[in-house]
Amino acid sequence: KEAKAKKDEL
Amino acid sequence: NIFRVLGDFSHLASIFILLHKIQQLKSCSGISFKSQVLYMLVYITRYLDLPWTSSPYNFIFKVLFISSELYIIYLMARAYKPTNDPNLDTFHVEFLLGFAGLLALLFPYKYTILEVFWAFSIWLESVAILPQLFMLQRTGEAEAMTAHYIAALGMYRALYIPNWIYRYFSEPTHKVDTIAVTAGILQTILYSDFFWIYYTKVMRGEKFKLP
Repeated sequence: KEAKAKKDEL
Repeated sequence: NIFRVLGDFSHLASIFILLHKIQQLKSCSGISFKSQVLYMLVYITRYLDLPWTSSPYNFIFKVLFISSELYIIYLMARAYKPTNDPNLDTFHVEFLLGFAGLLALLFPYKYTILEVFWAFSIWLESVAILPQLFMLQRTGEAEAMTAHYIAALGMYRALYIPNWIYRYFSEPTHKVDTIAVTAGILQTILYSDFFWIYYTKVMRGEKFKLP
């Protein structure tokens, strides 16, 4: 979950 | 938030400026082919999650970045190949690949294929402009459109910095993405010298010329 959150940027 | 959106549109604008320059002047002179190939590598390794992208905003941008970069590489390698001078594009990219590869393997958030490639892409992007800046230093000057391209591309990551600050305070988790932030700051620092000349020359109507 932690690692997923920041992948919302390009 | 506004910084994030301005950043992404600045990134998109930089690509349109570059395509406009190549097609208007029918030449890719002054553009580093090596930097463009590095950006292609950045997009491929970062957007491995493309099929699982849930946000339409991100999905559209990812597709746009990958496809436009492919087209730029096609123009430079095929259509306008004679205008591309490899003798000026001599930066040793293996140093940049080694730097990004080493950091990605040493400090990923997790040892999974996606995470290691993601970290690699972030570090590689932070230094991918160096062959372009090196070429600029060798020629000593740049066409206005080339200068606008580099400025818009640099602004994109610079605008991500206030975006991260905004997100830190506005989101309840107060999470800091150390890899993205460190690399983003490094990337912006590498542009600072360019930004200064762009600001003092090009924005005042003069030619981009190194002192």
